[in-house]
Amino acid sequence: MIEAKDIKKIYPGIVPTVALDGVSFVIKEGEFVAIVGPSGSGKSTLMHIMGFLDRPTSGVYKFRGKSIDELDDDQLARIRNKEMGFVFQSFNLLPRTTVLDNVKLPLLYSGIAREQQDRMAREALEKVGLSHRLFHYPNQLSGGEQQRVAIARAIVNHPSVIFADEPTGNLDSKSGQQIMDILQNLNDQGHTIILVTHEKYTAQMAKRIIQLKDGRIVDDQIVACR
Amino acid sequence: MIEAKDIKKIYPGIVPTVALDGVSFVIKEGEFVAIVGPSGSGKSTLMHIMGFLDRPTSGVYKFRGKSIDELDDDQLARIRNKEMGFVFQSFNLLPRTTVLDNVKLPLLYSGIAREQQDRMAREALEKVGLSHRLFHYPNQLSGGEQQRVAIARAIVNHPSVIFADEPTGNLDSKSGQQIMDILQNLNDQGHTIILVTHEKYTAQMAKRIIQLKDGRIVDDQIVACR
Ligand SMILES: Nc1ncnc2c1ncn2[C@@H]1O[C@H](COP(=O)(O)OP(=O)(O)OP(=O)(O)O)[C@@H](O)[C@H]1O
Ligand SMILES: Nc1ncnc2c1ncn2[C@@H]1O[C@H](COP(=O)(O)OP(=O)(O)OP(=O)(O)O)[C@@H](O)[C@H]1O
Ligand SMILES: [Mg+2]
Ligand SMILES: [Mg+2]
Repeated sequence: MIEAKDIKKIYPGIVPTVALDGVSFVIKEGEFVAIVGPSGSGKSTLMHIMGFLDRPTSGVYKFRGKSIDELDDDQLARIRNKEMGFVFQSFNLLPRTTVLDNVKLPLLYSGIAREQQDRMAREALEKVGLSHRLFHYPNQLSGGEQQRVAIARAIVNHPSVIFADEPTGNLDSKSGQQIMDILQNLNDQGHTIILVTHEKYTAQMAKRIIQLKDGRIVDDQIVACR
Repeated sequence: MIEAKDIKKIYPGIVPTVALDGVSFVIKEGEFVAIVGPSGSGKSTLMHIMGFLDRPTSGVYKFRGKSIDELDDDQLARIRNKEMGFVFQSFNLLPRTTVLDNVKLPLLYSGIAREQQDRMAREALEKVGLSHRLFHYPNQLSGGEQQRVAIARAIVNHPSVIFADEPTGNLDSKSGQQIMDILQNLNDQGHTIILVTHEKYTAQMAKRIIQLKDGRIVDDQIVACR
């Protein structure tokens, strides 16, 4: 499903920053992968490239056999919207849009009937425990509540792959565990989960751990007995 | 130093939200306190009131014997700027200002000479391991790097009390431990540290843990053997 070959990402600047320094791996459909590593090691940069939100400086990235180099921005957006859910490290909620409408965003161009969109969004918010905040705005929510809205938005259209960047970073362990249970359920149903985390209890739920350091993969192990 | 008596905070709305439902405690100078609790339990709301960034709906809050009700916004800002450092859960860095200038902000009205301001800001950034990012802008940094800039800004003018809301939320355990070492050092020098965290290893560094649930204190214990 996902194939990365020698991916590099260099941010320009007076002193260029090498965020990814040649990364290669394959992720099959249905896997549950955790990406771990120190702050600044390139995790979010790699997630954005995998989720078609950014292009590598060099190297090959293929999603279902299609290389990112051969797709224009419209095609990337269409595949991303249909197949991928993304939880950003900084949530990226629309500030002037209610919680319910934020979660409906991925459904806007799906062709699904509006009542059905409304039902799906409410169901996703129920799953993350936020049914009592549907008509609030993001700046009226706590940090962890905003994070949970971002998670509801990422799962609302049942995408085949979910990229979650630090989904439990602002949550207490009980709320964090609830989120991990949701991701585990989705994985049991066949969805591919790719998770960045620095929390041990979150990484331990994955079946495979890819470890980054200074923009390179230093370890990539199947974790037994999950 | 800090005295709270029956503090309540109710956010208005179609359905008003009771964020704090009568909170009372005393914190003496030089303490190291962790505030823990589930997502939405009122931790950030309480931190903002303690740091003079918001007023309670009712109840008494005193800092060094002065009640927040008797101080106008200018007086609050002056005390806050002189005595308090604040690490926000959402960092709150100025996007169009370099990392170095973001950290200098608390020094702008301190009357300290500009070369000295520059030296203090560089020293704070060195402490959090970001000397290689002085002239970058916040949106060029990773999540954890932005968090560390926010921490450097909170400690730069050696405030007598530091309020840190989830300071390790986006950091791997090694970077997170470095931050806790900085806070522990400051506490050894007599600075008061008040920390919100949902991470066990962070709460365990404190000498006292206040536990919030649904806007109330359900536990307040001195933790032995620190
Ligand atoms: N500006 C606001 N308007 C309305 N309600 C608010 C506002 N800010 C916070 N709240 C509500 O008040 C409650 C407490 O919020 P607070 O941010 O203090 O929680 P918290 O303990 O810091 O949570 P987290 O761990 O998720 O950051 C939450 O239920 C939240 O929805
Ligand atoms: N837009 C940008 N311009 C320049 N440098 C950048 C940019 N975004 C990220 N970087 C740099 O690239 C490196 C990798 O960043 P990235 O966000 O991928 O790290 P990360 O592993 O997600 O870190 P964290 O755990 O702190 O979120 C960092 O050193 C960062 O400073
Ligand atoms: Mg990141
Ligand atoms: Mg909070």
